[in-house]
Amino acid sequence: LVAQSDLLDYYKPK
Amino acid sequence: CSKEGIMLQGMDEFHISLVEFFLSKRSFESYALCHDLCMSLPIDSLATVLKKANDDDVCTLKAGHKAKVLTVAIETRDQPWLVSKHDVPFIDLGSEYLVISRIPYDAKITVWSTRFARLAHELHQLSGSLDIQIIHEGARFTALDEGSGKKGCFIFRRAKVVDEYRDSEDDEPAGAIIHEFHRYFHKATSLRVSTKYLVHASKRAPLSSKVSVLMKEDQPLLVQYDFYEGVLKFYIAPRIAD
Repeated sequence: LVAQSDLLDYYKPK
Repeated sequence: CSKEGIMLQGMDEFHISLVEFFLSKRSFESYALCHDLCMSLPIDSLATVLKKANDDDVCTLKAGHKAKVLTVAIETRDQPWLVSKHDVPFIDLGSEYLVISRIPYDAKITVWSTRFARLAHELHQLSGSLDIQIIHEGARFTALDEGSGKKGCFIFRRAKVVDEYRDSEDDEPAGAIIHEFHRYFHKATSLRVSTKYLVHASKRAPLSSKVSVLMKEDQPLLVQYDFYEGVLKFYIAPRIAD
């Protein structure tokens, strides 16, 4: 199974 | 806004694609800034206002310290007494911006942006996702239509100047071998991304004749257009094994 990852898993809000 | 220029950042509602647009201060007729400034603006309102300007008009963007609006003044170049002013109110996005850590990428290819746009468009016809592989010999963009079993493949070979197209009879992958004129390579890397977001990023081809694709395993794909006035970057979240 392949899932779409979320950019917030990689980059954090300042 | 900083002393270097204006940096714009925006993300889609599903957090799959983030765009960063940097416009250097050298692309402005005049650029004055007392201190760094961060504004959150509704992009459609800003676009509506900027579309009121003709190509030759002078646009002045102003915001004061602790301002709540960005004021856009549009002036007709040969009739400087003719000015229209529009306020774009700030919105609260809850955070200022996403911090994107600078990482060393494992592989990078640079290709003609019009070819890249064609590739994205054609693979999007086949499937909702595509695999990008960069190996020592070159790069491969592959999409598979699960229903029909059709597979599309674009191959960029290192240091080759041939440009040919092979049609897919007997289930052979159709592919274009395209001259690729700049690349760096550290290790073989592959990523799977949504074709829809790649199509979106590839539509910015008019900005620059070249586009770079940068990859690192398990990190968002970076699609980057460099041009004289600045740089446009798309970060696309990968699809990963669940």
